[in-house]
Amino acid sequence: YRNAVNPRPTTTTSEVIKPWRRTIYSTQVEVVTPTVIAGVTFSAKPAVTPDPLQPWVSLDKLGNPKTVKPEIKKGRTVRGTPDYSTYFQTLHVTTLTGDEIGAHNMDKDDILVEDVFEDEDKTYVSLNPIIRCTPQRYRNKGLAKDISSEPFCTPFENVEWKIDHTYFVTWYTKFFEDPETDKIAEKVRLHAFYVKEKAHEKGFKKR
Amino acid sequence: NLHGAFFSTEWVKNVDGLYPMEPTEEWLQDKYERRILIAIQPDYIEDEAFDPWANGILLHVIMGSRVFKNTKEQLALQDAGISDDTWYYVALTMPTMVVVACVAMYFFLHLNKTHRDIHDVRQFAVNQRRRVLGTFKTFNKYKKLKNRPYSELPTHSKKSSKQ
Repeated sequence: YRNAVNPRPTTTTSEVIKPWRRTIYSTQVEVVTPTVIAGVTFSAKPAVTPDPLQPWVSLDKLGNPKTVKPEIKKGRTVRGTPDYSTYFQTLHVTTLTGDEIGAHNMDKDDILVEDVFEDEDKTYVSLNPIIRCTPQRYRNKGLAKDISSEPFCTPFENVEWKIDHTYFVTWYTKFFEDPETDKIAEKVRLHAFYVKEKAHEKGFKKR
Repeated sequence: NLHGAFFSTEWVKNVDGLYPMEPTEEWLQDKYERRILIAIQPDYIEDEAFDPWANGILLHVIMGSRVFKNTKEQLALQDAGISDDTWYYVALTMPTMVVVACVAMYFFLHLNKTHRDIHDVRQFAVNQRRRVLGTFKTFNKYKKLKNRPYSELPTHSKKSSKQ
């Protein structure tokens, strides 16, 4: 004997994601309009009380989004928000003399060369819930799998995209550095080309 | 659009590091599958100087999920008029019938154990085994044999190495 379980009523929502405003760079007010692409909400209004276990969005090898919910197991956070190390920081090398530092174990004429990492401007980056591409997430490609997939993280090579599905192409933003000015490219665009395949690549073997 | 590209996006902010792409049926040009190269062009590279093969990624665009052909075994079964589940029913029926017959036989013997008398059969079989052949003297082979008293047979014991 088992109690009958009433099916949970399916609820639909007509909630429209509303624009919200924020103040950036201390004084500048701007209106942010959230957008939903392939089920992922971009530029969503942050919660009033920040949740340390806030779900984030990962991408599979095709570029399909999948939500990851962090958990606390044995006092440790499992599947937490990804850590980008210093990939999105800017390195500055500072040279300081002993006189400037005033260290007790340093002569006045000694020089200390110190690496200082400057954090990036997260004004707009923070609105993206999808995992960012870093060189750590590059995959190898080619027949011998010995060529890095840079600057792309997703999709992987030779995956199959179905039509009318949305896939996220991700790349490492700092890969595009102008060699003349040493500045990161502000804008990029993607192109798609047809590739002529050989018979054996199509699967038609010689009889 | 860039020369040779069948699809190009507008200029997007590089800081985002992602772009949602949705392949459409037009990309396939009436084919089931096309292999494409996706390349990314930064704003500091001119169209003429841009090489898509430098940092491109190859992938396939397909119409839908692949449906694989049947194997030779499946085709042979279909030719024999057996489709899918029928084969399993046939394979399971024979051992099931054997099991049912054994169970029925067991119950039949169990129920009739009191009405069964196989005494004659058993006694006859025992008698066959204990058949009386007659006395020793009646055998022609031993008629002339004198019944000598029993004498101990010689024994052969192992000799030690000293002997």
